[in-house]
Amino acid sequence: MNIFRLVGDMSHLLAIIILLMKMWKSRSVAGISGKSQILFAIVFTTRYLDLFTSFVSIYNTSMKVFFIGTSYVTVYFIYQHFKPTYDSNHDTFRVEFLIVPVGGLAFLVNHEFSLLEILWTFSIYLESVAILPQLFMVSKTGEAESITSHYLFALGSYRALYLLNWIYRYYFEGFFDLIAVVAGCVQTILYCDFFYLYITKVLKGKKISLPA
Amino acid sequence: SSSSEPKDEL
Repeated sequence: MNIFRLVGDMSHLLAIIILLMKMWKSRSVAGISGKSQILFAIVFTTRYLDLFTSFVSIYNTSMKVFFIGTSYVTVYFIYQHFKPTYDSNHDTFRVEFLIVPVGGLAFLVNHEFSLLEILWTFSIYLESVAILPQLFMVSKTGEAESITSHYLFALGSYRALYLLNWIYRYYFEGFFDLIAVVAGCVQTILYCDFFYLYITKVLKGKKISLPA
Repeated sequence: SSSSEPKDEL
């Protein structure tokens, strides 16, 4: 563990807590893409299947349980509990255009042709594009609530910090995972436009409107 | 090196 990965995990944790608090306090999921949240639930489910087979640490296990649990609660909030406030007319991204290519790529490009490894690879590839329905929805509605912007900033920062973690681990531990690094770069690049708007607008108290 | 060692990252 290093500071970049720890701060990254905390940023990820914060993003999920911000989202749940927004939903619970405002009793509304307005502006939130249910499709992205479904993709995140798939990402965690396919990535953490080793939850019961391999133990790394209390931290690792508890974070995995938290991520899986909260991802399903979030999907439940959107499609059940706060369904009347779900803006399905603006959440129209065709996720099959993400899942099918990502599934094919995971099958072809992986570190080891085993079920667990292919599912892990699928999860890594899928996570890199899972935010697209949310960014698409923000561009369609034309703006995002500031709390949603904070959620997106924390979520985008987590993988950017993981990139620093991989640089650190490469130089100090000789650890290198090309699949995770490439997918992490794609994932972080997708946030660049948003990061720019967040820093130039939200931090000055303005609202975000995409496309800029 | 390939990374099919046990995954210790989230």
